[in-house]
Amino acid sequence: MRIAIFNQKGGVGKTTTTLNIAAAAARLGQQVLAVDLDPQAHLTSIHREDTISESRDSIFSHYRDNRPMSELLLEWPGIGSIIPAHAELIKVDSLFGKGPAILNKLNAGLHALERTHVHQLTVIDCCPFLGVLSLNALFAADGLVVPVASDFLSLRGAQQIDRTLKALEPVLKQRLARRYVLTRFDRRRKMSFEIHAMLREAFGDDVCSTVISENVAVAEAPSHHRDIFSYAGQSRGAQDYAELFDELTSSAFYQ
Amino acid sequence: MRIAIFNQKGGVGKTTTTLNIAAAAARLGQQVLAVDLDPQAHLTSIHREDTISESRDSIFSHYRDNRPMSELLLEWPGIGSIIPAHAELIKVDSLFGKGPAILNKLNAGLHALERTHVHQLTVIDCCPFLGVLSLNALFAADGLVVPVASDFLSLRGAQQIDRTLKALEPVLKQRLARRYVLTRFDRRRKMSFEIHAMLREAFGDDVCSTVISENVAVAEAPSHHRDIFSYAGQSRGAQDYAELFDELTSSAFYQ
Ligand SMILES: Nc1ncnc2c1ncn2[C@@H]1O[C@H](COP(=O)(O)OP(=O)(O)OP(=O)(O)O)[C@@H](O)[C@H]1O
Ligand SMILES: Nc1ncnc2c1ncn2[C@@H]1O[C@H](COP(=O)(O)OP(=O)(O)OP(=O)(O)O)[C@@H](O)[C@H]1O
Ligand SMILES: [Mg+2]
Ligand SMILES: [Mg+2]
Repeated sequence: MRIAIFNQKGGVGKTTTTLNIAAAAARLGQQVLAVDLDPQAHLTSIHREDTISESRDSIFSHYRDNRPMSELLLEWPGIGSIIPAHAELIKVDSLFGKGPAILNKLNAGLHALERTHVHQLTVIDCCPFLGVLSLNALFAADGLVVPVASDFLSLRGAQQIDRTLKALEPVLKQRLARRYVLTRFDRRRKMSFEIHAMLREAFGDDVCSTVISENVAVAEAPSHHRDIFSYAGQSRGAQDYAELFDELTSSAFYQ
Repeated sequence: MRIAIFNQKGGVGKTTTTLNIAAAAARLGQQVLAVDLDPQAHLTSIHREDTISESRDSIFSHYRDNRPMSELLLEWPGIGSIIPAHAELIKVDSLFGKGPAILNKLNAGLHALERTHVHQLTVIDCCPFLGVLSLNALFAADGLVVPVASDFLSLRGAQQIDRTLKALEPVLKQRLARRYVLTRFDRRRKMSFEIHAMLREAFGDDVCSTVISENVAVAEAPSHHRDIFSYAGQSRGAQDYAELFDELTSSAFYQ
């Protein structure tokens, strides 16, 4: 299954959720591909310290040079593979922003890759901007996970996504399966529970029961180039992400 | 003085900082203009519940129709004025992404506005994407405030900005004054102090001494359409933002 991790609101845990869902699947023996579609390449930087120096070795090359995605795979021990991002991805909107064919580029590239490489799970990390790159992710995905941080401005972002997806349905030619996941949930704050209630009221069963707790280990792990399970396997964050993966895969969402 | 609040990293407190710096200045009697340059219009939504329904009444109209900014001003009690954003701003990159003249559009608009309207402070809220809109803010600004959330992925974002600004210097024809402000600082976390030390090591005196504490009141205020001072004037967040404004205005940064 291909899952896009998208929310145009910034800092809600997209990269963190991409990383830890990928790791959860890998720990259960799945072959996982992570695709970094963010010009800021945060997921790529967690894989290794200096981000890919050559844009030719990143997903940008798929867009600019039609380089096959099989040539862009990097091994990610404990996770599977990653196709890294690069700062030059910022040019994709202005270089290719006009034609409709561009929206299918990632999808086409993944189809070609899947003829020779099996991945039970492909997770795509998106940047906080609804441009050509994120639209590529939505067009390539079987389902969408929308992390929503437990605060009001993030809730507002979630409401915007629902409208965006409705507007895209004629073009996507399907109703993209989606799950909203509350992240950075602080049980000491009334606000966290209010946001959860408002999210449920808006999106009903599309809201995961699992919430990801605010847990400093989750924020520390990236600085050690680790996912939450290998960094702090007994932490609240690790338990929550394991529970989230379990909930996603045992629901109608998973294909 | 015109200050752009920019960081391409998402969710670091740009909108929150724009709002509360504007309010801090207004409380000291300054005439303040807030410009919302984010297609997601979060600052605009704090001003009032439903964002501007007509893009014609937003800053997008300045780009698309050359509408004078004086016609776009909305009163914001307790703050001054706001020029609102609109979802259609997302089109600016693809509509105007090519020519160099577009980068000066906001600057030119503000110059025209300033012939008839006095604002001691203009604060510009940016979206988490270094496209035409954010570049407009950088070109229009006398100085830049970079909120940096107290975690590793946000620190990485701050390091990218420094490189971006260096690359822009030939085009900007000046070294844009900048201040980095640590936000969402949690004193119980070792990580917060580590990030502060690393930020200081990288940017020295460009790093504010004031840090904005993680304080739930700061996150609740937007849901009541309030800045931190009017929502919770005795809170830690209010004290920190007052202190931040004081530090910025009594330093070489302020023009
Ligand atoms: N459950 C959590 N507990 C503590 N910190 C968290 C948690 N989830 C995310 N964070 C931290 O919050 C910050 C924002 O998360 P992240 O970068 O994953 O969000 P994002 O949506 O990918 O941001 P962007 O929009 O910039 O791409 C990161 O520093 C991350 O480590
Ligand atoms: N000091 C703080 N204490 C508690 N919550 C905070 C603080 N600063 C910001 N927040 C909350 O964190 C979230 C992110 O802040 P904000 O939306 O201002 O960041 P941003 O950089 O403008 O995000 P984006 O990149 O999406 O534009 C908001 O819900 C905000 O209310
Ligand atoms: Mg991210
Ligand atoms: Mg914002």
